[in-house]
Amino acid sequence: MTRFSLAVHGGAGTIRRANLTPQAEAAYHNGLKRALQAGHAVLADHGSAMDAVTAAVCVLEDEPLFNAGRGAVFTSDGVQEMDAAVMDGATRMAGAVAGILGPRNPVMAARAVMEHTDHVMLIGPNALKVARDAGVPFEDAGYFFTQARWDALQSTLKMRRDGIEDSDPARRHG
Amino acid sequence: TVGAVACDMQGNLAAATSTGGMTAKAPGRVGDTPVIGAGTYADNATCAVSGTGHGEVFIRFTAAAEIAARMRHGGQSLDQAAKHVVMQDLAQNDGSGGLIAVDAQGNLSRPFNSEGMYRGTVTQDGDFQTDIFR
Repeated sequence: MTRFSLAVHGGAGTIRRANLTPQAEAAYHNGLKRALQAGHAVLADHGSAMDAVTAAVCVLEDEPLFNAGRGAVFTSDGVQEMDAAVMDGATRMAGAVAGILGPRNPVMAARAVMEHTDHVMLIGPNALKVARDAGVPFEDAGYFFTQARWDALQSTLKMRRDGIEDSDPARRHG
Repeated sequence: TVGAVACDMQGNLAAATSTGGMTAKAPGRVGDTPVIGAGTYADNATCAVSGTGHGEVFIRFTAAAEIAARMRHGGQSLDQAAKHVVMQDLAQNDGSGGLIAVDAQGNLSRPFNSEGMYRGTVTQDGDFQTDIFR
């Protein structure tokens, strides 16, 4: 019997302590803690690592503070295109989706690809069909919108127009 | 980008990653998250990995698979392998970001070369830990 463990992340990049109010910092810690609690509950109940990681990521996708699911960033066209993947270490089975918008939890769409097709990655309308057929809940575009991400897009596009966009990707990957 | 890695009581590993990508990214641009072996990877013989950062570099350096290879062929520990990939391979090639990783003994590693990474861990002892900065 192995002693279980779980780690989560909510993104890395230019996170400046000076820009983070105590309230915002507490909100991020709270979101991470809720994700850990969701995964821990699965593992403590002798559940599988796959169920634990998808439960934890669903919590982070539902939390608009993080760049995934609700609160995802926008493309230069002002729309949201989401990517997700899962991989099972016991079987090396894997599922991935890219460029999708619709499934409330893109990670569950990736899991549907792994569990309901012979493929690893699906994109486009068929990726959405596989998710829908697997019973993954969908939301309309408005559900995923946050003003903070929309404002970040506008300021990045303005920097680009003004020719002052920095090349530091750490500022942009949310 | 968000992610999780886990080792369960049966010693099985899994990884999951999900992202909106980069602010103002080109339409159709896909980063490392859905690329198996780059931003997401799991195999019980070595490790499970979920990455976050400058996706193009994580892809080109097959970040997650490189950690597994260092463990499998180079005999490195999870933490040695993960730190080398993040703090050298990626950091020296404009690959800002970080990753979380777990091995089949339940050891965890969370290296990052950027200013911060939203991250958390919990073990069977129930000790919940969340961090943002170093």
